[in-house]
Amino acid sequence: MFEAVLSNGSTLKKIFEGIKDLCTDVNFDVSSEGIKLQAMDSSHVSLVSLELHTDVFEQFRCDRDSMTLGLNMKSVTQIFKICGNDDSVTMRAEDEGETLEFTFEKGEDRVSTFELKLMDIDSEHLGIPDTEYQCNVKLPCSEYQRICRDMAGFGDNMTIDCQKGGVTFSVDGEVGKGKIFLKHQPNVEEKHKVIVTVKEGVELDFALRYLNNFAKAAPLSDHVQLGLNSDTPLSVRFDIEDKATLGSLKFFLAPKIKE
Amino acid sequence: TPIQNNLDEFYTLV
Repeated sequence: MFEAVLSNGSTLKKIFEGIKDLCTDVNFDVSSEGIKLQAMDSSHVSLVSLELHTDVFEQFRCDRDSMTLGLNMKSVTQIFKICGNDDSVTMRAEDEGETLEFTFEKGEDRVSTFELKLMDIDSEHLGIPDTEYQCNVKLPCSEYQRICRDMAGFGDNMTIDCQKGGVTFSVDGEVGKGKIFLKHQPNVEEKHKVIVTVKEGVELDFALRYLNNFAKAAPLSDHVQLGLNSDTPLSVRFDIEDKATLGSLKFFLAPKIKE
Repeated sequence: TPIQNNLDEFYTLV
């Protein structure tokens, strides 16, 4: 049997909101260590990787070595509309069951339950090695969200140029070109901090459609971390409630290459 | 126009 209780149900709601437009069906891989999910978008350009450690849950129980729960994202997000922002969520599935039961509770006054039919999903797992990035940028989620949204008005691609001292986001579109520079700002108020760590400068192009999609996970944490390498996909990482110990929602995006 | 790379270029299936 699998049973997990999360007192802050909105965390799960935010996770599903963050990935629903990239993947239609996903597998929840449950084990005694927590919940993992890996899914690619249909064009194999981006990948979602979720890790929820048991620390994020008030109660966590998985009797088997592993269980795979296939979820349709549209149905899950529909179900989470039932979940109020202050509700706790309990997920429950029998070992050979065909459903995942969600219970949303606010105190004892209001209890909603929904049994979701599970799906059998063929998923391709990619091996993603632990990568040391040449450049790491930590910036406020609100800033990331704003940059991606504003830049999408001018073009389809955004160049991220990370150098010692700061990071430049630029777009070159039909109406003209623009750029936004964020200075390495370690000594300001936490919520405004921008940390740019550079071993070697990197400049890469990415599709704004995907970067904007990742921004939908912004409510999950205060800061987002970008990892850039000249020869591997971009990593966009949101730590759950800004605590890596609880887990993270990561997105990987293949860069564009100039002809 | 730059060409969109795909993740299969970088990672292998496991």
